[in-house]
Amino acid sequence: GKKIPNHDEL
Amino acid sequence: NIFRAAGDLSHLISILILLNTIQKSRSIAGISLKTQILYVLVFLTRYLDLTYRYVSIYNTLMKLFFISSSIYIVYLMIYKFKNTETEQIDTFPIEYLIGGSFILSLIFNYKFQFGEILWSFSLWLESVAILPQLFMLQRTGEARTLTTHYIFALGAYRTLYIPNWIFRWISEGRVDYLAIFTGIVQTIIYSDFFYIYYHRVLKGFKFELP
Repeated sequence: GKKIPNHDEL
Repeated sequence: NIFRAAGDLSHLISILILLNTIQKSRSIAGISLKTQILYVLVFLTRYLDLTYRYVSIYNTLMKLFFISSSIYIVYLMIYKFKNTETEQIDTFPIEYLIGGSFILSLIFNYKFQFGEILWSFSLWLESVAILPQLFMLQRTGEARTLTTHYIFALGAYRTLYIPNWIFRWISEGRVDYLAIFTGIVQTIIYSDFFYIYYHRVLKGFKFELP
């Protein structure tokens, strides 16, 4: 599946 | 990295300028309530992930700050310094922005999952959230300098994130297509404003639209 980028930004 | 740090700093400064402007002048003249309400929505839908996702203490504190300050600003605008004159020119139909962002978030997301859809919705909505404010500027034709500094700092935040994403792509191989695309859309929406800001405000003229 698609890779989810880590949501570590604001 | 430096771009991300500068972007976050500029985001922080924009809120402080806005709060300071309202508190000092005891007025919200020229500030779009609709844009501020959209930011509350943006911050709530994106940052409530702090309840289940831990990144860092810095990240958590910033999220708490943006959620609480945006709600506080809306509170000030509605209850404390209500301005019917400004409200009358704040007529941008935001339901289309909210509806459009919602539809886009259903189509474009990393996973069809509640949290991911909310994240995508917040990105789309943020990219257009300034429109009611810019629309108001256009209608009045001029703005207080502090208001323009606020809009500039807010626009600079996402614009500075663009080199940050390029930097992270090169150094970490990390790519967030959604954030990058919506960030570019947002920067394009600001570009006209940036141009006028540069030519008028920085050269000491009053902010007036040509």
